[in-house]
This record gives sequence, C-alpha cells and structure tokens, in this order.
Amino acid sequence: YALSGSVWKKRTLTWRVNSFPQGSGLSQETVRTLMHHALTTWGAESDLRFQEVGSQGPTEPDILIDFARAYHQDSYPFDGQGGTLAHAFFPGEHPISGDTHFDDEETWTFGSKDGEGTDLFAVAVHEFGHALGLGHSSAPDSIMRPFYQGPVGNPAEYRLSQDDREGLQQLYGRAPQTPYDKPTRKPLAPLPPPALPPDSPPQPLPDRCDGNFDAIANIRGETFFFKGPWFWRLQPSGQLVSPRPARLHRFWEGLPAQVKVIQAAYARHPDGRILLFSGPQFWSFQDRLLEGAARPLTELGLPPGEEVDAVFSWPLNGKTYLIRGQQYWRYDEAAARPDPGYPRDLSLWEGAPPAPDDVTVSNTGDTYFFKGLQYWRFPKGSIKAEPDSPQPMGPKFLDCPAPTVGPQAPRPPRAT
Amino acid sequence: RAREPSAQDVSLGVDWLTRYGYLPPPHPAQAQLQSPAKLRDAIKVMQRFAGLPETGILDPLTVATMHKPRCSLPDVLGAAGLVRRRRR
Repeated sequence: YALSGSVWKKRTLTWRVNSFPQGSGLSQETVRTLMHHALTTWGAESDLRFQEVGSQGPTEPDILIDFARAYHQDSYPFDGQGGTLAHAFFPGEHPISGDTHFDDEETWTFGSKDGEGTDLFAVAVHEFGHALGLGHSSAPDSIMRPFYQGPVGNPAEYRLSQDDREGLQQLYGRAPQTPYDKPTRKPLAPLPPPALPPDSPPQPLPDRCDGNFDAIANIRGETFFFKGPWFWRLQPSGQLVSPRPARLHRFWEGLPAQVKVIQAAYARHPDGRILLFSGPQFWSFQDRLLEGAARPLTELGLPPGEEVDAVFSWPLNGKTYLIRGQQYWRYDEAAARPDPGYPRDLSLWEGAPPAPDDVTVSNTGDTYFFKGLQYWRFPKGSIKAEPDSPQPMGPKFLDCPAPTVGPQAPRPPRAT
Repeated sequence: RAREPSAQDVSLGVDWLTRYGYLPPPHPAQAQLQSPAKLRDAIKVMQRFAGLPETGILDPLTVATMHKPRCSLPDVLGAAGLVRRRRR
C-alpha cells in the first residue's frame, strides 16, 4: 500500500449521497445502503465512525458523493463507459477533501450474476480507501489495486485484506477491542505471535533523521532503511511510504524473531532475491523467506565468524561486494563462487569511508556509500567518489533537514 | 518476437504512464525528449505494480492492462494534483 501522507484528525466522519446514478437500475435506497456498507467496511477495522447527514445540515459533509459525467468541475473529467470509473480526494482541510465521484456513464450494478456492468460496492470500498488517505496497492488481494477486479461478494460480509488493514492501521491505529464488541463479521484470522515478549515495555520509535542506519538497500526500485527492528521505505518518486517506521518482522515474513538487527541488505542480480545479513549469517527472500534456514557467510567467501558492514551488487559486472571495515571480498554470482585474491583494501573505491553503514546502487546506477548522516556518491561505472562527497543524507533521502553542525569534509579550495 | 507496439500504442502508453504518475509531466519550456531508458524504467515500474512480467516494453499484455477500467487516481503519489501537499 502507499499512503498519501494525509489523514483525518477526527474519528467521526459525515457523508451524504449528493446525486444518484441516472439510468442504472439501482434505486436511491440501494445506492445509499451500498455506500453505508462500503464505509462500514473501513470502520470495522479502525475506530472511525461514519454518520450520514441530510442536505439541510449547516455544513457540507466530509465525504460528499456524486455521480457525474465527463467534465464536472474538478480536474479529472470522466471518459464515458469503461476507462476511468471513479476517483476520490484525500483527507484535508479543503472543501473537496474526501469527496468521491463516480462516472455516471458506467453501468453500475449490485449483485450482478452475469458479470455485466461495474459492481458499485467494490468500487465504493476502493474510493473510500482514498478518501481515508490510502493510495494504490500492488498487493494481489488488495481492494486498493488500481484496476477494477469485479464484484467482491456480499457487502454485509465483505472483509478487507491483510494489506488493506495494515494500510489503514498505519494511518489510524488498530481498531480498539471492547468487551461489548459483538463480532458482526467473521472473526479475524488469529494474529501471528508478537515478535516481542509481551511484558517488554513499548519501544520508542527511532528517529530516521538521526541516520546511522544498520542497513540500506535498493529493493525493486524502493530504498529500504533498516534500524534495529524497524525500517523505512523510500518510493522511486522520492517520497517516503510513511514517516512512521514499519516493523521488521511483520514485513519480512519468516525472519526469525531473535534477529534484532540487519547489518546489511541487498537485492541480488539477476534473480532479484533479497539477502538480509545479521551476524555471520544471511537469509534469502523472494517474496517470503526461502530455504528457511540461515546460511553462513563462509558460503560467500568470508572467513568463519566474520561479519559484514555493507553488501551490494555492482551492475557493471554483476558481482557482489561484501565490505568489513577497511577491506572487502567479492563474490561472482554468475559462477556462484567467491573470487580469488580477496580480501582487498577498500581504498580501491577512492574516497569511500571505512566500515560504511551500507552501500547501495540507485535506480540511475550511481553507487552510494552511507555512513552516519552522510553519503558518498560514485557516478555510474566509477570507483571514485564525487568531489563534493560526503553530502548530508537528510534532505535527499529522508525528508529531514541537513545537520547544521557536525564534521564536514573539507571543501576543495575554490578556483579564483 | 512480441508484436511491435503501434505508434498509437506508444502514444497511449506515454499518456497513460504520465497520467498515473509513472512519468513526470512534460515541460513544454524545457522541450526535453523522453529518453528511451526512462520510458523503459517507467514501463517496468508499472508492470511490477500491476503484477505483469517486467519486460520494459509495451507488449500486448501491458497495453491490454492499460485499457482496463480503473480508478482515476495516479498509482505513484505526488505526481498528480489529487494529493494535497503539506507545506514544509
């Protein structure tokens, strides 16, 4: 899921159907009922409440629902049958925030058996996800996928997928459970055992602006910043998926609970597998943990007991570099064996800091060494750091201010 | 070999990728051409997001997906006006 970065501050949201579909076989009562169920779907997984209001109220409702055609006074005209079906505006102070528009030229249906038309309930649940602050998701079973997926079944029984629940809870927290809650729907699947012993005090969230990450990796175009049992994700657009860190073990399914720190991580070429390193071992993931057991780093050519500071795959030769302190080893992925003649001195990478927090290659092919709050950039194909390195990480990667004090690399004298 | 995308497909592809946030909107003042590499990367991100094989080209499956009914919002946030930007 992606988050829009905006949420409602209040927990009771008002809504009203301002106009109804013309020419579809659905009565106004049916449309209102479907909208009620679509909103209740999100309310059941959070402490949000939705209150329908009449048109005589003193103020406009938070979520005003309209069926409109072609150009309709916002900058997203509809395009007739098919194509774009609906849109909604993210939470905010603006009067249009939260408003949801459906293309009135679609054939809106409810409970259609022959697959004809477009199921209004399914699209309504999706659009209300946007009205609450969720972006599109690539998860196969998410209602927030951008493309119409067909009817989703009985509105009174429909439950959000795990991906959608987690997205909502990132924005609004977990739904409170009270002894008075009667399960109105099928009970949720049992939650996985907590990764932390229940009696441990809640951990304070780390501040990403402190830098000093344990590991940093470019994984499928997104940059992951690992710190203790947490991580942040930076989208290709340069936007953080969420300013709040996500829990390590809830995302990396199968990673043993006793692994508390990821020391290095990288996405391997060409198979795209993701390797997480902790201590003298590594775990390999595709979408889930593969092969289950931890593998020793000796498989990659390191001496027994040795650990790594940084690991990355260099696109120029497809080889994997494993850095520890001032030296590094190299592993030939194509031949599936360590290269002879290693370790070598890290000084080959001119300007690189010893014992980096991690190294990764950006989507544009530049290589970045990270350490503390700074990064050293090596242009694509080069093993010499840019002359203006190091630079502060905050502004470029973390949506943080540049540190005002702190050691800066001496600047080269200006040419007069 | 996959059928070469027609010029119309390519035009649809670029419009579609721009509309849904995979490509930045063109800057008439800068008159920059879309580099083939950027277009390929944008297609790959779209294919990955849609769960398609990442070929980087406008193959028939990708063009068919671009014709599917869908939500108007962009997939890559921040690229379209629907997101309310918080002032720093």
